[in-house]
Amino acid sequence: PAFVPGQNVYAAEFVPSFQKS
Amino acid sequence: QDPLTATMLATAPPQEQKQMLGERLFPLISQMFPDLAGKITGMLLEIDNSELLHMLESQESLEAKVKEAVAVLQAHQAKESAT
Repeated sequence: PAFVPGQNVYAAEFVPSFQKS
Repeated sequence: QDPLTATMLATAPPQEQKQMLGERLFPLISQMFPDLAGKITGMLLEIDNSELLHMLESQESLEAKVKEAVAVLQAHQAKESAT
């Protein structure tokens, strides 16, 4: 399937800074 | 917190720009989909920064994109659990 930005289920999960150690 | 501007973004390196945008998008997405917020934010961060800035200003366009991403993600998960 064509790659559509914003629809890529394999994109890395975003971790907000307040959850980082 | 001040709104994020294109000028502010331009002063940061590319990878940091995505993090800055993600920090703003994440809380908004968390309100809609608390369990999927990290994944959805990650998916949306592949979109052009200029479009992401617009989405931060327009609740409507953000919601539309988030729903699109959730639909794609759920369809993918359904397909995976079926196999």
